[in-house]
Amino acid sequence: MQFSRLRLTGFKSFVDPTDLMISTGLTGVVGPNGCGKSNLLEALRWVMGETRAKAMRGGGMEDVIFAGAASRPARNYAEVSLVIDNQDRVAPAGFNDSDTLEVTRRITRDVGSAYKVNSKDTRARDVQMLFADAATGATSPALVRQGQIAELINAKPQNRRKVLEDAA
Amino acid sequence: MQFSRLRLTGFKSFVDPTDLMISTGLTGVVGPNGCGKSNLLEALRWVMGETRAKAMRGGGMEDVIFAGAASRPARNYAEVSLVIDNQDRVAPAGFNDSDTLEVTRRITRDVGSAYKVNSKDTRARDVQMLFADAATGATSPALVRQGQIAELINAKPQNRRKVLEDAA
Amino acid sequence: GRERLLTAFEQVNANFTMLFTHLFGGGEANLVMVESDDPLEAGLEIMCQPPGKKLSVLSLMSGGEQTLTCLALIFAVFMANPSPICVLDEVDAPLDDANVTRFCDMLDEMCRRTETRFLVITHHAVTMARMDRLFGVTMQEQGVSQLVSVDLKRAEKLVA
Amino acid sequence: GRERLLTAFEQVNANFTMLFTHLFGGGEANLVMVESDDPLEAGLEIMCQPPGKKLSVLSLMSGGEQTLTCLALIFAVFMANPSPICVLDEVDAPLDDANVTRFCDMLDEMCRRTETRFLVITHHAVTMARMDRLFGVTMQEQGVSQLVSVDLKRAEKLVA
Ligand SMILES: Nc1ncnc2c1ncn2[C@@H]1O[C@H](COP(=O)(O)OP(=O)(O)OP(=O)(O)O)[C@@H](O)[C@H]1O
Ligand SMILES: Nc1ncnc2c1ncn2[C@@H]1O[C@H](COP(=O)(O)OP(=O)(O)OP(=O)(O)O)[C@@H](O)[C@H]1O
Ligand SMILES: [Mg+2]
Ligand SMILES: [Mg+2]
Repeated sequence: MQFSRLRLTGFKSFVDPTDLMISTGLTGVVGPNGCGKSNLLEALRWVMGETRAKAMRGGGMEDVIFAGAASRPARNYAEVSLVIDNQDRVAPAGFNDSDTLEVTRRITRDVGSAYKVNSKDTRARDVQMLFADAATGATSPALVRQGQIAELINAKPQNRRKVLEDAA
Repeated sequence: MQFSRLRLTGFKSFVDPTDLMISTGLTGVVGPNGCGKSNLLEALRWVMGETRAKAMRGGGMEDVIFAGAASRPARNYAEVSLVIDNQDRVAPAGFNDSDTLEVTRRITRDVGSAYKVNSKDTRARDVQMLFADAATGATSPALVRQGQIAELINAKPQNRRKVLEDAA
Repeated sequence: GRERLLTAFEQVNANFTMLFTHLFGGGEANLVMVESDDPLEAGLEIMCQPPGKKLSVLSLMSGGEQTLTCLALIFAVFMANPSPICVLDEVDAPLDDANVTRFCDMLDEMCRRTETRFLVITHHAVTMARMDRLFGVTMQEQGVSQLVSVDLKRAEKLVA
Repeated sequence: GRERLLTAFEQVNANFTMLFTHLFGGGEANLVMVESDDPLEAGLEIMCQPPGKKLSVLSLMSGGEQTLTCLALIFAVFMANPSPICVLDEVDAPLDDANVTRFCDMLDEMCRRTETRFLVITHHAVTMARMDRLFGVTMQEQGVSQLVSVDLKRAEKLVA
């Protein structure tokens, strides 16, 4: 199972549909302060089923919807889709009969989040399970937020142990 | 009242007597990771009467004594002195009859800290007062530790207010 | 008690708004007392709107924007009651080159307005170049620190 | 439960010691369970000794040393159970040029050992130069992000 493309529409500062191609090896992401780099990581964790608004730097889940800018009105929905190459057919049963899996999450103001896998409505829990079975997901220790290392350094020994539990 | 020189002996990684001249304007301090830059700021806060070992990254106050290195044995005391130019005679009474004030703090293993001002034994509290009256001191908001801004960002609103109290 | 805190708040808030708009080249920012009407009990929230963006709380901004905003707050407090010495330990780490330059402009402004002596610990080449003098800390002998004077031009070698 | 956690601990500890000595060019490091004999209740302490320095807990090391040590821990966990994707958001901010280079060497090693795809968000010129490709995020229109492909040579202009 390999991740190949992340598409953002109306997600935080990415109001226009934007594709991030995910290739092998090391891909660098650069740009000035505040231009949207961390928003890309948040979009990835969000489409994988992130449930805690605090982990998205927000007060509520709707904070990820594009809120408007100098010359653009606010949107009323945000959508992120992740395309997964499944040619090795290691996806869980129920998702394992195609070469490509496209996981999509959309949140609509005052309505809430809805997930689809290859256009079929899917429960949040099944999306989370799909990624957990692939040794990844919104809480994967391999997704290191900005400032998370400082938190790990300052954490009490009890809270640091959670890092180990993700490996078990 | 102007600070002119900080001298460290046996303080953390500064085992040999080292003078940091403090001049007007902007003085930069550079060097690789782990070479001792932050130890200089800790020495300054320490000689001004820092009482919390946690604020010195240590478990106990004796953690500031040079603990030894590959080719050097541990020391049994640490000393820091701060030279203050007092030509404008604005120091508090009791300290105000000389052009220069030298504040010295020494900690000896199993004995504890002792302060001197111009070679005269002084209580910790009077040293803290001396600096507080000069709008500085170990807890001055103008002494910004490494990582302190991240703490301010993540702090609950109640804890952030302490910054304001230092200004009042 | 309450009076002094409110007066300090007013002054710091005015300084903060001024410094924020300087550092961000525009926009708006304000300190807000929250969670209680009593200033001795209230918490401090920071509302900011960089140019062209929406007003939001500090936590919704980017890492670099949050850092720049906190520097505006720290120096707003500093201006209200300048200290003889100010030490900044790697505060510029999350800033890009453009923002480091604005941060250094603010330090120059503080030098003009006060008698304060500044010690700035940094890994940033842009910051080093803006200093009046440089000291290098080295560990030629493992575990033993030494202080040396550094030629501004030779600074790049020392930071690596 | 307890069995699995202890097995994971052993493996991660072995990886951690190996990665630490790689990143620091020597020295010693260990994970230690503290505060309880029951692994399900214990906390995690990190003991480390960079080359030529004294053994101490994580909190007594420098900011850059603490960051490098935590990177060793994060990748020790990663090696025990590699994920298809790994994203690192400005983890190299507190590192000097020499340590950033060692961090990039470790990333190359992870690329050799696993199929994992890496996204590395950075402001560091050294890190950018070590990437296989670069994407730039820009806000030409205020408040609106766009993604562009970046020529590795032109990268320096974009970061400022
Ligand atoms: N719902 C939203 N609608 C529009 N813009 C948003 C929304 N949420 C966040 N933003 C904007 O996104 C920007 C933050 O982007 P991000 O955190 O990705 O920056 P960054 O590139 O990581 O910067 P840094 O280098 O400082 O970490 C903020 O300036 C914020 O105004
Ligand atoms: N009591 C002590 N005796 C000897 N060495 C000590 C003592 N306490 C701390 N050290 C050493 O001082 C070093 C830390 O120095 P410091 O934190 O000043 O580094 P730094 O230059 O600020 O690095 P960075 O750029 O990573 O922040 C550590 O490597 C530690 O081993
Ligand atoms: Mg960011
Ligand atoms: Mg430091």
